[in-house]
Amino acid sequence: FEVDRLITQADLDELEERLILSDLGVETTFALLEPIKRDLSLGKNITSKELKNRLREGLLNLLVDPTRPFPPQGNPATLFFVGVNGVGKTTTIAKLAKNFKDGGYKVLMVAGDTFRAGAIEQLQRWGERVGVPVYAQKEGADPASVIYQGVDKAIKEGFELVLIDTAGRLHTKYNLMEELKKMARVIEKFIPQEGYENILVLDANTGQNAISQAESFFKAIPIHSVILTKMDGTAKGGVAFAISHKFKLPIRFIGLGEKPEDLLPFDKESFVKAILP
Amino acid sequence: GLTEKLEKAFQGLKDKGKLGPDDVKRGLREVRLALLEADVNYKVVKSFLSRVEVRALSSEVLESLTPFQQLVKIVYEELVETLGKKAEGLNLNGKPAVVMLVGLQGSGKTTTCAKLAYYLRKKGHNPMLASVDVYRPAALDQLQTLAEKINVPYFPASPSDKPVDIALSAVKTAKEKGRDVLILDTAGRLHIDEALMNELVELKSRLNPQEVLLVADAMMGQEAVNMAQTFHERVGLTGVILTKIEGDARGGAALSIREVTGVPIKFLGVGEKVEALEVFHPERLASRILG
Ligand SMILES: Nc1nc2c(ncn2[C@@H]2O[C@H](COP(=O)(O)OP(=O)(O)OP(=O)(O)O)[C@@H](O)[C@H]2O)c(=O)[nH]1
Ligand SMILES: Nc1nc2c(ncn2[C@@H]2O[C@H](COP(=O)(O)OP(=O)(O)OP(=O)(O)O)[C@@H](O)[C@H]2O)c(=O)[nH]1
Ligand SMILES: [Mg+2]
Ligand SMILES: [Mg+2]
Repeated sequence: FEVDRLITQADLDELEERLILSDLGVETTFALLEPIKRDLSLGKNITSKELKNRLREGLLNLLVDPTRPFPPQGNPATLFFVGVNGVGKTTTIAKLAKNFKDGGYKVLMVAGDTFRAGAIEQLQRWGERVGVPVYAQKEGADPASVIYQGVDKAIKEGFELVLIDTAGRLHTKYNLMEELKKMARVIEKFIPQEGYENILVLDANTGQNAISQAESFFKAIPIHSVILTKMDGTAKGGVAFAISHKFKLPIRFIGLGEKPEDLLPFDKESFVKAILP
Repeated sequence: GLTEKLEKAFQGLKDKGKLGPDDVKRGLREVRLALLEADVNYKVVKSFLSRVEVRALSSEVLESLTPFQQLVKIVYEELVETLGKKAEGLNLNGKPAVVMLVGLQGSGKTTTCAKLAYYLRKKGHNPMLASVDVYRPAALDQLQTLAEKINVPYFPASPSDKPVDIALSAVKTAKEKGRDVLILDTAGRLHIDEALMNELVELKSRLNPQEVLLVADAMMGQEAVNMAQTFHERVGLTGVILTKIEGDARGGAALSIREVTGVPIKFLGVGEKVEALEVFHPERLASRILG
C-alpha cells in the first residue's frame, strides 16, 4: 500500500484480514469494504492512495464526537464508572483523579465496589499514591448507600469532581444490573442530568462481546461515553468502531498502561491510523 | 444457531435435497462467518475450515438427506476434537507441587488462584497460596483476603520484597508446613513487556513448577493467539484456564489458543465466587462457539 498503484481483489482480501484481526468484526469490515469491492467488480480503477483515503473516511465516520463538555457541568461533576470484570475501572479512576487534581480540581473518589476482595483497599492505596481522598465504607456495605453518603459528602465539603467506582459485573447478570440501576438512581437524585456522566470502561483486548456489553449496560442505565483501556498491548480495539457508531458513544480516553499518567484523550485520527496499513 | 443460519442461507435449495460441492463451499462460508463472529482468530478459522472441508466435501455430506445437519455435525465434532477430547488433570508431582498462574492484566488470575486452592482442598490436598504481585495496589491483600475466606494458609509478603525471594521462601515454608501444593499468583503483564516476561522466565527456572497455567479471558478477541503463543514460547505453558465464561462471550479465543499452542484447556472460570471453577469439557464450549 506504500507505492501508489491500482488495487486488486487480493489487496481487498489482505485488507479484510487486517481489519478482522484488528477486531473490527465481520459486520463493520464488510460494510467498509463492500462499496469498494463493488466498484472494483464494476471495472473501476482504484489506486491504493484512494483506497486508503476511502477507508480512513469510512472509519472516521463511525466514531462519534462528544456533544457534552468534560467534565460535565455539575456541582460536583460526577463520573460513574461501569463495566465488566477486570477491564480497568479502578485504575482508570485513579488516573483521572490524578489528572484533575493536578489541574486544580478538588477531587473525591468513592469506593463503590463493596463486593470484591481487596477492592476498597485497592482504591485507597491509589488515593494515597495520587494524593486524592477516598470515601469508603466496609466491604459488604450496600453500594447504593456508599454512593449516597459519598455524593452527599462531596456536596457538603465542596468537592468539584467525584469519581465513583463500581464492582465489575457481567452484563448478563440480572441482579447485578438491577443493582447498577439502583446506584445510578442515587446519583440522579443528587445531580441534574448535565452534571453527571456514566462511563462504560472497555478493555481493548475484548472481541465482539464488547457490543453485547455496551448494549446491555445501555439498556440498564444511560451511558454517555466510553474509555478504552489497555491500548498499550497488541490489541487494536477495533470493536470500538461498531460501539461508537451503533450506540452513538464518544470515546473520551484511552488507557496506555498501569501508571497514573497512562491515560490520553482519545484522538480519532491516530486511532484510525493505527488500524490502516 | 448455525443450523438455522445455514438453512436460511440455502432457502432456495430446499427442494433440491442433496447438496453439490459448490453448495457445501457456500455453507462453509457461513460457518466461517459464524466462527469469526465468535472471535475465533482469522488465521485459525482458515486452518480449521481446511480440515472441515475435507470431510464436508465427502459423501458424508454430499450423499446425506439432511446435509445441513451433517455439515454442522462435522464442524461440531472437529471443534470438540480440536478443543481437546478429554479433560487433562493437574500434574501435582512435587514436594510441594508448584502451580504458577500467569496472564494479561485483569484476566482473573488472583481469583482463580483462590478457586484452585478451594478445588484442590475439596479433593483432599493441602494447598498453600502465595503471590509475587508486588506491583498492583493491594494485590497481596486481595489474595490474603481470599485465602482467609476459604481458610487456606497464605504466605505473607510485602510489596517491597522481590518476586523470586517471595517465591523461594513460599516453597520452603510450604514444604516445612507439610503443604503438598503451592499455588503462586503472579502480576498481570503484557506479553510484549520484555522485563516482566523475563521475570516469569526467571521465576520458572528457579521454581521448576509442575504447572504453568495461562489464565485467559473468554471475551478476548483476535489477539488471543499472539498473546498465548508469546507466553508459551517465552515461558512454556502446561495448561490454560478460561475465565468469565458464564457470560455471553462466544469464547472463540479458546479455539484459537488451543489450535495455535496445542496447550490443553484445563479449567473454566464460571463466576466470581470461589466455588465457580469447572473442569474443562469441550462439548459445551464447542456448542457456544458454534452459536
Ligand atoms: N497494560 C495496561 N493495564 C491496565 C490498564 N488499565 C488497567 N490495567 C490493569 O488491569 C488490571 C485490572 O485493573 P482494575 O482497575 O483492577 O480493573 P477493574 O475494572 O477495576 O476490575 P474489577 O473491579 O475487578 O472489575 C490491573 O492490573 C491494572 O493495572 C491499561 O491501560 N493498560
Ligand atoms: N464473572 C466472572 N468474573 C471473574 C471470573 N474470574 C475472575 N473474575 C473477576 O474478574 C476480575 C479480575 O479478577 P482478578 O483475579 O483480580 O484478575 P487478575 O488477573 O488477578 O488481575 P491482575 O492481577 O490485575 O492482572 C475480578 O472482578 C474478578 O472477580 C469468572 O470466572 N467470572
Ligand atoms: Mg475495580
Ligand atoms: Mg491479580
